[in-house]
This record gives sequence, C-alpha cells and structure tokens, in this order.
Amino acid sequence: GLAERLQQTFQRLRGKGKLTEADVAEAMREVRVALLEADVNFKVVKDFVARVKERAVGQEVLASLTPGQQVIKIVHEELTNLMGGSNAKLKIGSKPPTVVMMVGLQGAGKTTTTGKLAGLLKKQGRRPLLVAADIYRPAAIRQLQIVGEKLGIPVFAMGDQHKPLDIVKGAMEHGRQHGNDYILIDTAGRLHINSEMMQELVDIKGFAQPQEVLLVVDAMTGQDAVNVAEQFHQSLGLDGVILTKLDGDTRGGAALSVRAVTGCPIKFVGTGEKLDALEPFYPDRMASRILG
Amino acid sequence: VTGHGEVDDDFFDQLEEILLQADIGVSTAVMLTDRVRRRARSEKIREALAVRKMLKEEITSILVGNQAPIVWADHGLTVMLIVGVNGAGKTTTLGKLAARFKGEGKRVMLAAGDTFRAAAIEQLETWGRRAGVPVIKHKEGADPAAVAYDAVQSALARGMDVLLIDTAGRLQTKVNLMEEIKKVHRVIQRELATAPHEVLLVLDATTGQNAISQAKLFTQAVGVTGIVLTKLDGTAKGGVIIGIKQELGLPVKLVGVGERIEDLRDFDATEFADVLFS
Ligand SMILES: Nc1nc2c(ncn2[C@@H]2O[C@H](COP(=O)(O)OP(=O)(O)OP(=O)(O)O)[C@@H](O)[C@H]2O)c(=O)[nH]1
Ligand SMILES: Nc1nc2c(ncn2[C@@H]2O[C@H](COP(=O)(O)OP(=O)(O)OP(=O)(O)O)[C@@H](O)[C@H]2O)c(=O)[nH]1
Ligand SMILES: [Mg+2]
Ligand SMILES: [Mg+2]
Repeated sequence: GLAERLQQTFQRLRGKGKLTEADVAEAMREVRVALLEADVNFKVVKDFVARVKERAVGQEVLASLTPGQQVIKIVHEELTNLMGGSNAKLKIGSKPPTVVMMVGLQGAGKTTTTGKLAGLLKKQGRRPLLVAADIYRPAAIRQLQIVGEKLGIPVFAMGDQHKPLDIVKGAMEHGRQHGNDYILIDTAGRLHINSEMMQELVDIKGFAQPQEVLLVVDAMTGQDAVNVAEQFHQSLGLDGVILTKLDGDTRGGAALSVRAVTGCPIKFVGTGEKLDALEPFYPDRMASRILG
Repeated sequence: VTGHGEVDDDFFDQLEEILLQADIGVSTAVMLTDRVRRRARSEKIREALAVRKMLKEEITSILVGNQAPIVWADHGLTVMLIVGVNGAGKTTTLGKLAARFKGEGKRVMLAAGDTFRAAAIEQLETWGRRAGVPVIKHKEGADPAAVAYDAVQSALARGMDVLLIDTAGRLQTKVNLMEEIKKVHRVIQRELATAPHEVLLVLDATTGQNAISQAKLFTQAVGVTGIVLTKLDGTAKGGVIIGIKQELGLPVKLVGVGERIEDLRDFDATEFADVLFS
C-alpha cells in the first residue's frame, strides 16, 4: 500500500543525506498515484496533493526519523478533515412533515436506501411515509411497495400512469391527513445531462420544499463522480450524500470527489442489500479505506 | 492537446489527464502515454493532432484484438448467462437482448434467475412482455440453480433457439454469493454440456478501478466470455475496459446506451477510442 511505497521512497532519498523539499515533492507522486488508484477525481487529487505538500515540506516531515509515517499521518488527517465531521442526522422541519428527496443515477441504490432510511426513522419512533415517484422503471413501484411491506411502513403510490409531480402532491396531502412526520420520496434514476429529467426533479423540489435533497452515489463510481455531483448540485441543489455498496472492496475515492465538488456532507453509507444495512458516515474510517 | 501545437512535456501531461478522467487507470495511462511519447520521438512526429491520432490507434488496436461477436451453439439451444454487481444493468440488458434476438427471428426464452431482490421477477416479466418472449420463473426465495435447471429443461423441450438467464446482482467479494453463481453455472453445464455458450459480465460505465476486480473474480468463478458496458449514454467513458482487455483478454461485446428496449449496440473499438477523446 501507500505506507510501504512511501517508506521505500524515503529510504532511498534519505540515503543521499538530509531530506529536502524536492524529496518531498517526489513522495507526493506516490500519494497522487494512491489516490488516483482509489478513484479520487484527478482534479481533486491535484488540489489535495498541493495542500498536503504545503504541510509536508515542514520540519514535521523533513526532521522526522520516520518521514513516510509522517506523510501518511498528514494525508490521513487532511482526508478526514476534508470529508467533514460525522453528520448522520436528517434535518427535521420546523413543522411536520419533513420531506426528504432521494436522487441520483440509475442503479445507485435509491429505492433500497429510501427503504433503509424509512426503517431507521421508524426505529427512532417516527412515522415515515414512502412515496413511489418512479413511473419509468419496470416494477419500480412494486419494488418500493415490497420494501414498505417488509418494513411495515406505508407506501403512497398512484401507479405509473400519473406524473411524478402529481404523485408527490397526492403524497403530501395523504401524509398530512395520516399524521406522517417524514415523507421520503423515491425518484427514478436519471442522467445529470438529461435536462427534461433534471427539470422533473426541480419541479418536485419546488412543490414539496424538501428539508433534505440527498444524492445517492455508488461507492465504486470512478472519475465521473464529480460531473454527476456537480451537475445535480447546480441544477437542483443538494443537502447531503449517501454512499452505497460500501460492503464491497472498492476504495471509494468518489467520497472525496463528491465532497470536494459540492461541499455537502456524506450522511450515511449503505453496507449491504438488506434493509437494515445503513450506517452513519465516519470520515476517518473512509480516509483509511481510501488510502488502502 | 486540441490544437495543432508542438508536443512537449506539458502536452503529454495533458494527454495523460484525458486518459485518467476516462477511468483508464494510472498504470494503463502511464503505459499508453510512454508508448506514444517513444513512438512520436522515433517516428519524428511533432504535431499534437498527429500524436493524438496515434494514441487513438494504440487504444483501438488493444480493444479490437479479437472483437468477438456473440457465440452461438453449433446447433440447437444457445444458453446465455448474465452476471455482475448490483444495479449494473443486467435485467434491462436481457430485455434488450431478448428483443434483438426475437427481431432476428429466433425463438427466445427468459429465465428469472434473481429470486432474491424485491420485484426482480416482475421487472423481468415486464421486459418479457415488451419483447414478446416467455419468462420461466419460480417463487421469490427459490433456489436460483433450480430456476436455471428448470429453464434449460423447458427451453430444450420447447425447441427454443436461445435462453437468457438473469441472475441477482452480487458484489464479487461476497464468497457465498460467488459460490451461488458457480452452482448456477455448474447446473447449466450439467444439463447441456456445451452451455452456457455466453457468460456476459455487465459493467456500469461509471465504475472506476473496482471494475478490474469485478472482471477478475467473475471470470475466475464462471468463465466470463464477454462484457456488456452499460450507461455509456452518460458522461462516463468506461476506460477501465482497456486495462481489462490487456490483463484478462476479455472483450467488450455490447454497449448499453439508454433505458429503452432498442438501446443496445455492438461494441465498436474505433468509435470507443474516438469518444474517449471528445
Ligand atoms: N451490496 C449492496 N447492494 C446494494 C446496496 N444498496 C443497494 N444495493 C443493491 O443495488 C441494486 C440497485 O438498487 P436500487 O435500490 O434498485 O437502485 P436504484 O437507484 O433505485 O435504481 P434505479 O431506480 O433503477 O435508478 C439492488 O440490487 C440493491 O439490492 C448496498 O449498500 N450494498
Ligand atoms: N442510462 C442508462 N440506464 C441504464 C442502462 N442500462 C440499464 N440502465 C438502468 O439502470 C438501472 C438498473 O438496471 P437493472 O437492469 O435493474 O440492473 P441490474 O443489474 O439488473 O440490477 P440488480 O438486479 O438489482 O443487480 C435501471 O434504472 C435501468 O433502466 C443504460 O445503458 N443506460
Ligand atoms: Mg429505484
Ligand atoms: Mg436485475
């Protein structure tokens, strides 16, 4: 991993005498490669390595007996700080219901995660309502209904012959009448470059006034993560991110990319296919994972 | 990089960045830029556009090697198994394939081998209706190997030309799930010695370097014969397939370019290399 590579680099460099700033610049190349291999976006890597280099050319590293370890420590700290404090709470509106909108690319894990979030809220004593606003994907409404049944949580659906905006309008009314304090809207997967589909989200947001618009991102996403996050944030405005499929072995550099380009907190992570597989996001754990 | 300027170190750095942001991966990007830099020097090529063209040709030649079409059985039933991680686009791709083969006059059958995920069977059944082909299914929670067995028997008995077997998404590092897919593969082989004739691994074009691990482990488990690269209608370039072709010899056979039934194309290496630089 990076620790070994840095150790070898510094061993070789120290052999020539005292460490210099130029030596540190060489070590930064190893950091860059490690982050790129972890799928951090190459522009984000450039900025990040520049930050680390500023700290790494100080006495902390140059005068250290274990400069490699010092660099790792700095990288880990900077990664952790960048990805922000643990923030695993959904906002709650000043008066019910609090509305949460789940958005993202096709197949990211929105429907499953919407269910998981509802399950978590129910455990916390809330009364969530699930809203089936995906009228496009075959059996998407059925999928959310089955998820709701498994969790014992009501699902508002109007079938796939009504516009998503009308479904959301119906759901808000239904939620008010039935005393639901959280309304979770599952939307269809869509491309950030599909202006019609992005407008659909803008219209839903305009009407429903959600406290949380959450971007669901597959943890194995590569360089494209910045394009997706940036476009969703610009067109729609995001409040937070949920990273899914972290039960795999992907390093998850997309986490850093998404955070860097939107400034939004990653609130939760999906860690499995079962409906209880949702955990708070811990930036220091993510930092260790990215560094491999 | 886009102009007709002279090539210098800056130029090659920019070229490497284009490759990196296409998810080609660091080692492959470095290998390709080094190769092109050496060739440019030895062939005395100094103009940016010419070097870019050289790089495109290098990429095309890696990808075009043995651009294999779909493998059909010599006679009788062809069985295709589709595998891949969660949400990659397997079920949708099978719907598209069913429609394509039906359009070619073949007798097609689908098998709902995902007995785990909510509404997976209903989803495939909808595609079956859209494509006009029958779908073999068991109850949710049934053994996927039993569905595969039943499907092969049924396809043989009904004189089908092609059987497309859907499977549940699974992360390649989950040992028990990989054992499950190996069992499905064994059962198919036992019922029809030459089958499955195609084992298609579906890769989402937005996936980063984890795609390499997916290709390796799925190939180890069930002998992947080709890749379907989905969601190329987005902004991701799917560059991971270059390293996969180099390291594992796995070809991309098909490309998904949308969510409609007709959004499936044969892989074209030259076009892929062109788009990489757009
Ligand atoms: N292993 C694992 N699988 C997950 C996780 N979250 C979701 N999945 C799986 O990923 C696949 C896609 O999940 P969906 O919830 O259908 O994704 P989606 O974003 O709603 O998909 P579209 O509506 O088509 O855009 C399913 O097989 C889920 O079971 C996770 O954290 N870990
Ligand atoms: N834009 C686009 N979306 C696609 C493409 N292929 C599939 N999708 C979408 O991706 C999402 C997931 O597709 P599925 O077919 O359910 O994926 P899967 O691999 O079967 O998922 P699991 O069975 O849950 O593992 C759906 O919303 C599809 O419409 C493609 O080529 N382009
Ligand atoms: Mg969904
Ligand atoms: Mg499926």
